[in-house]
Amino acid sequence: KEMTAMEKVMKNPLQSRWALWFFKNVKSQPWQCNLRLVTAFTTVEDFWALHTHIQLASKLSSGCDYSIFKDGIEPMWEDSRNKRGGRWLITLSKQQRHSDLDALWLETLLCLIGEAFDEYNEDICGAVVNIRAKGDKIAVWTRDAENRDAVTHIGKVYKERLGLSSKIVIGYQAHADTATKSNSLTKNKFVV
Amino acid sequence: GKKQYDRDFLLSFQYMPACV
Repeated sequence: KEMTAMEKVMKNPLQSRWALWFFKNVKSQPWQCNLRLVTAFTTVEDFWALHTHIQLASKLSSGCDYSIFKDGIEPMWEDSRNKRGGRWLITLSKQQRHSDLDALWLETLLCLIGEAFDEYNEDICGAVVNIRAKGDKIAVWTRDAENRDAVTHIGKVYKERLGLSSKIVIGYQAHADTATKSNSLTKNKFVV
Repeated sequence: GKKQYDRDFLLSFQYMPACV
């Protein structure tokens, strides 16, 4: 017991409490039944304990998602802290599942838990990785699609952290636009 | 203060025995 208390004291606390969610597409069930809260964590050490024990994103089957959101925010557009927001979207080719996906997702997680976005960390809601046969996607969700300064700063930092070439353009889409159009037709509100 | 951690600091914990 003493050791546990000691370990608690010595762990490195994160700025935010984060929750990991898992989604598995079972078509016979309503969407919300397919979404499960896995666990929440508040320290660097507990993040790694979790990350080390769960399946890599690249090993999940098609139709599955991992989401990491600040505790209390549900990983859906409808949540009050998401609905006016949007996402920086990274679309991957099929080949990149094996070459890049896990590293890009880990980098995304490190950006979030490390609070990499300077004065705009409070605009971050979470991040999602979608495993899909036609191509996987990673997105960072922010709370206010109208906050140009926050959104563009986050986009620039995120793109740099992912090590994307300056020739690659990534786009930010408001959830309100994504919700009313099919993905391929959603226009980018911002690009970096 | 705000707890911001750079990637190298975070990665240094990745393979610590206490974490597995």
